[in-house]
Parts: sequence; structure tokens; C-alpha cells
Amino acid sequence: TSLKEKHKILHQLLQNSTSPVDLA
Amino acid sequence: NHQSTMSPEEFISRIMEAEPPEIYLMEDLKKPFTEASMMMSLTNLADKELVLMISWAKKIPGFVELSLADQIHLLKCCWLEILMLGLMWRSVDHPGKLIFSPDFKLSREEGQCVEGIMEIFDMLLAATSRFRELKLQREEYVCLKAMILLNSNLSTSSPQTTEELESRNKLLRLLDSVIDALVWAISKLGLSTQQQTLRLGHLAMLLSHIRHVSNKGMDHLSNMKRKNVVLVYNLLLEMLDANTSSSS
Repeated sequence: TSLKEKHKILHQLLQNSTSPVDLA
Repeated sequence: NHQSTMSPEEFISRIMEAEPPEIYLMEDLKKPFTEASMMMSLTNLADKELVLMISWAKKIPGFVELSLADQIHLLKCCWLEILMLGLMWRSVDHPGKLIFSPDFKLSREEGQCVEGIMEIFDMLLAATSRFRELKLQREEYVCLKAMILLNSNLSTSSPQTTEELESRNKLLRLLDSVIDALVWAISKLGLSTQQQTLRLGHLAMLLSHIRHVSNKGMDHLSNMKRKNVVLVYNLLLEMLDANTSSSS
């Protein structure tokens, strides 16, 4: 959990399939 | 695992397809730069590139099959090296210039306005010159980038769980695949066996230089943030904090 908390955005980008261009 | 049965040719084809699109800074650059304006442009661009880097990593065959913890560790260790290798590739045909993006190009002298950055620019330009001398090919470049990612964090602790052990074994097999792919790419250049071996060695040795410049760059960025020269935010902040806290 701490790893996920520490790297929230990175974790989210690794897990989701949303286009990174949209997120940028 | 599919990547172990993949031919080197197919592996390279997949990592070529994974290449991120060209990215633009899309800012009105007011010249001459100030220390703050140049650092702001550099960090804005890095933040945009980082988002695309995550997407790129996920397309490296086998990467998403590693444990999430390993994926995070690898990316947080190598992100600046990956950005720097991309910068070198874009700059390879432009001696004396650093092509951060098509709309953000700097000469080494322009680095004078940011304290401590010219030393880093010179190291980046030196490595770029070496790639120019070696006539680095695109296939080799994509292999080197994948090697940086997969070789970025050789953990010293032994895997504790089955999942960790499996992920570590997958990572080692992935490294085998990317080395095979680079060897294959070099074999296509029409060199003698000895020249191929030397080329592999020279390319691999450049990776240690990139790691060194990245460490310098990380220290520089942390100092700029600490001195409030630049506001670091979003994903870049997370990556920078991850790096500085792990090294402290």
C-alpha cells in the first residue's frame, strides 16, 4: 500500500488503460 | 512466456512500434532565457514525456507481466536516463545542439544561464558525439532504451515471495531477450565478428556514462527545486521524490 501511496500517479498510469495523451 | 519464444527480429519490431510519438513543448519561448524560464521549460517537457514513457514501458514485451512493484521500481530508477537517451537520439545529427523537442532546441552556451547545467549539457553532448561516431542505428537505439529500463534496478534483497521470485526470473529472461535483440541488430550491419563484439561493448559502455549523467542531472534538479528556482509538479515530482528519498 505504501508503494502505491508514494507513487500515486505512476501507479495509476501503470494500471489504467486510458490514453496517456488524454491524461497529459 | 511469449517473449522467450519471440525472435529477436520480432522483439525489435515490437519495441520499434512502442516508440512514443514526437512531443512538443508548445510554449512561447522568450529569449534570452532566465534561469527560472529555462528550468521551467525543461521540467514542463520532462513531465509530458514521463506520461508517454509509462505508456512506452507497458508496450515492451513482458514488462506488464512483471510485478507492479518491479514495474514501479524500474521506472523510478531509470526515468532520467531514458529521457537523456531520447535527447541524445534526437540530437545525434545536430552537433553542438541539444534537441529537447522540435520547438525547444538549445546550444551548450545557452546553458550558461542556469547554474551548474552547462557541465551536464557538456556530458550530454559528449555522449551524443560518441553515438554519432558510432553511427547509432534506430534498431540499436530502441534496444539500448529497453536495456536501460530493464537493467535499472538490480535489487540487492533476495525475493521473499513466490510472486517476487517469479517477477525477478521474468525480468532476467526479458534482459536476455533484449540483449539477443541488440546482438541481432548489430549482426545486420555487415561487420566482422570481431567488429560486432567491439560495437556491442562500446554501446554497452555508453550506458554507464548515461547513468552517470542522469545521477548528476537528478542532483541538479533536486537542488533547483530546493532553492525554489523551479516548481516541480505532477508525475515529475513523484519520480524525483521517489529518487531522492531512496538515495537518502
